[in-house]
Amino acid sequence: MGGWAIAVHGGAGVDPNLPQERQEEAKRLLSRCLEIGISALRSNLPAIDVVELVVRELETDPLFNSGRGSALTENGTVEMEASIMDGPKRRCGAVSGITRVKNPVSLARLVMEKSPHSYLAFSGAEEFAMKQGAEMVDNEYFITEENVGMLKLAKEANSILFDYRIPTIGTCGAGAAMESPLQMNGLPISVYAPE
Amino acid sequence: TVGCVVVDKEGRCAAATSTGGLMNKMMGRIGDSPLIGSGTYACNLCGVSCTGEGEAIIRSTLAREVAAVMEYKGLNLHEAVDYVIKHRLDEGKAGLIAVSSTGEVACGFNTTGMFRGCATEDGFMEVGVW
Repeated sequence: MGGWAIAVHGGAGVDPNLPQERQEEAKRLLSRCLEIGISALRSNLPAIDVVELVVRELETDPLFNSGRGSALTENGTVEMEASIMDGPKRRCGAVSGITRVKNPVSLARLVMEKSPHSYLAFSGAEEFAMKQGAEMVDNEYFITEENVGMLKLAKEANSILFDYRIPTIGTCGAGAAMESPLQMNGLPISVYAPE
Repeated sequence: TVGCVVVDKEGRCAAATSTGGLMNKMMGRIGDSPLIGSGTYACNLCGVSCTGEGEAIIRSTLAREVAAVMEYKGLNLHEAVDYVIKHRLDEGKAGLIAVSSTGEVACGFNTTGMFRGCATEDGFMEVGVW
């Protein structure tokens, strides 16, 4: 039997020109989340509790694309999704179309533990959240100034930005969408770029 | 997208993933993160969380694939992660983090970078972007 181990991620497809300060900010958040997970593991919390604890922290911080700081839909709103899975018995829970639950990953866990299903979405998921007493907030809570600006960029470029953390036009994302005329399913090819 | 994978002292694995999806996405769009077996998977062998181009991760059932090649091809965690990133994504771009029930931790990606951090009980700790 080996010891404990933990890994966290904040998304792939990083802009090569991401400013150094943003990189340091991301590393600080990742380190803080690792520390939270490590101290939970040292206190003998089971793995399923630790993954929920750490993802909640990542959802609450607006830096990455989840929870507060989520990417915006074409209407400027937030629709979140999450899933969780416990290895030993392969129990799992998932939610989609979440607009008012503060921590979607905890709702996914409630689906796993308190419902006969493994996946709830949109209004059904939100009704279930209220019944289970999950913490609810207005959709505005999830929307940040920065993402409002990024959505504007994406609309001007008529594309779906693969990663809203791209601050400059032209290097990729919005700018690339304007340059590349290649279409797929009626959308700029950048729509299918990595997240 | 954010994710976490953990194996505890008892060798139990777990995985969780959460996301806001894509900027300017259509209402009602569902990506890979909530799909068990694509964006998230955990069993008695490993725990996996993926991020990147949702459509590619869904088509390749990427998270389950790591467990499958460990189970059926007998690969260890690092070999399994390298294999699925190299051979299962077609032209898609994605990244993943994974732990094994024996206490290993691994990550792989074919994008320019991936925000990630990992640590093990014997003191190893790494935070990276590129």
